[in-house]
Amino acid sequence: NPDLTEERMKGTFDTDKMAALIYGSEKFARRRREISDCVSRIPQLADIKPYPFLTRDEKLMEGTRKISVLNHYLPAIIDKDNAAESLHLHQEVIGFEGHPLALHDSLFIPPLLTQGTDEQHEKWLGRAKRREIIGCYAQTEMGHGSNLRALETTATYDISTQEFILHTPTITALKWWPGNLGKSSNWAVVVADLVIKDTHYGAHMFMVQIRDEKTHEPLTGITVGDIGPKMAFNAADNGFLGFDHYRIPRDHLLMKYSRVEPDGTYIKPMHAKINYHGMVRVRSNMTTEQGLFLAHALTIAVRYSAVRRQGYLDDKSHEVKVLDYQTQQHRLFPSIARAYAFQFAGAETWKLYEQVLNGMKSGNVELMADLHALTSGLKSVVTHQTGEGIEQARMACGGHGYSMASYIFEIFGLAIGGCTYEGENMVMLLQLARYLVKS
Amino acid sequence: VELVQSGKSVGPMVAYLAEPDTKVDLTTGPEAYVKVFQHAARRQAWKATDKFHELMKSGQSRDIAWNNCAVELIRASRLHTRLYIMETFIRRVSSISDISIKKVLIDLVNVHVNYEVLDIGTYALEHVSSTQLDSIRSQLYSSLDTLRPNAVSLIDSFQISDMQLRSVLGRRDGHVYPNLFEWAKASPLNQTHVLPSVNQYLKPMMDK
Repeated sequence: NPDLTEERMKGTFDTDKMAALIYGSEKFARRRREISDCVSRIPQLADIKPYPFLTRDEKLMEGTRKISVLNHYLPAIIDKDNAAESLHLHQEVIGFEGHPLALHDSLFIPPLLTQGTDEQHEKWLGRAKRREIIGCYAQTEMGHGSNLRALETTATYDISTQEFILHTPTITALKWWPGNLGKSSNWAVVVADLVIKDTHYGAHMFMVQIRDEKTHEPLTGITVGDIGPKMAFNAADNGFLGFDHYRIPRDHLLMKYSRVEPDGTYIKPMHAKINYHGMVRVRSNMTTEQGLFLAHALTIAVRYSAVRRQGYLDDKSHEVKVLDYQTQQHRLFPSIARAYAFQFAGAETWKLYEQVLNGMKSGNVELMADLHALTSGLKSVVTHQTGEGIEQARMACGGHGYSMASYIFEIFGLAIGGCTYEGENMVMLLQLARYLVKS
Repeated sequence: VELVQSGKSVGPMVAYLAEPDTKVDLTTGPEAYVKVFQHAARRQAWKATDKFHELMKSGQSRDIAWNNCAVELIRASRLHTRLYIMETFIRRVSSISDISIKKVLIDLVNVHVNYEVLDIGTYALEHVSSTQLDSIRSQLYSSLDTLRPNAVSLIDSFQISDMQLRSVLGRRDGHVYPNLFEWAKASPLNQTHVLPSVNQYLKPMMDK
């Protein structure tokens, strides 16, 4: 399109160099391009038809089909241990609507990795990485969200059998929302209130098998299923999970930091804030991720605004590009600035997180509370502003923004999920406020 | 705020809470805008904390007092976070050595700081005059204009492939309208000329 070509000719910098800055290194920016190119040459990885025309069942089937094809090609395309390459590949092939392993790499393996002992890694980590088991992370409950202090699901230690008895006493105690919990996962990291001899020790993580590995049928004592359609992300099966006095061995408690001895002795973690670790990790990552959602919507709106011509300014012989209107620029450019700002803020926050991780190895968790507070605020502000920016991008596309041909709604639906997952925004802001007041 | 009030030291992320207010000269660059934001964030955090303390002094329990100033507290949190984003953006851009990249990102930083300060205008007015705010507004329009030639390249730089974007409007080649028509033709509703719903409901209705 000559209008877009003209725009590209006007640019004053090298977009490959800018991509290197956005994605943190020239190497990763290049790998992204190579992976996209590689995917485009594998016909089985192409969409069977545009996603908006598929039913939810068809989307689920399509996501699953692609995962199985990807599993075959994966080693040839990416370094499997490189999480960033893996994420890019999956987004490229499957997009934003989810798939059966959407949470496996990002929310199942990480807690196993960071909260599990060496023996537990030996037992499960390799299997998870080879995708011999499919997992998810189940914390949120129907009636209490992810409020750890109010979790109703209990894990009561039975000294006589050296087992934990998992139980959901009410409907509100059902795990509700976890991605891929409903139909795909056969294992889950479950967060439950640890109880030993009538004493409650609060939220702890447990590795729990929920389905038979051969038949995929739910195990006895397990109630599991899909929670139904959502605003977006409908190719993923977000699920519910209940336990009826379901028993698991003692060594299924992830015991890197806190332990339960066979006789029921509880050994607490060296520092209470150690449990912030997982939340901080995900929320640090969310800033960058949300910036990219915003960039997706802006890519659509800015390109279209350079193609769409409407009305006249000085020259009455040609309609002008809508991008030349100040209102359109005011609608889009501050969001472009925010998309870049989120990338850079995300990268700096991730560095701080790595600093905290290194500190933790030597018992120094000083920065953890600061970062926990900051990332609570970041995830709230960034998800909110991303949602606003995407909505502006949609309206900047005129009526066509309302069509699923723009695909903006799908990006919007996924991005604003972030306003409530990993902690509802108001709750998160109040967490940061507590820190500001104390300071 | 409580630590600052009791004369104790605070970490670098909240050091601005203890700083005194100073006059700002907006012509000195983005750092001046950071000062405006710091002022707004600091003032809001102190105001919210003071209100919280006052409510407790008046006899409200800690939890009730907290709930009664939650909206003010949330505003303090938002300002703190937006300040952090602005600071990291400026810090990152100032560390870039490639001149052409740095120049366009400075243009983008200018859009950002002007827009952000205007967006918190009611807070900013406690620190800058309305004339200064008008000047920021003019700066914003001028920054939008400066950025205009690089708009497409800035979003192209995210290098999101057509496959990942899945958007007819956002195609890299810009061939929107013919593809929009092809996309519509692919709709399942267009696979037959007469839908079953017409035969089942509309026709009998019209035949009456």
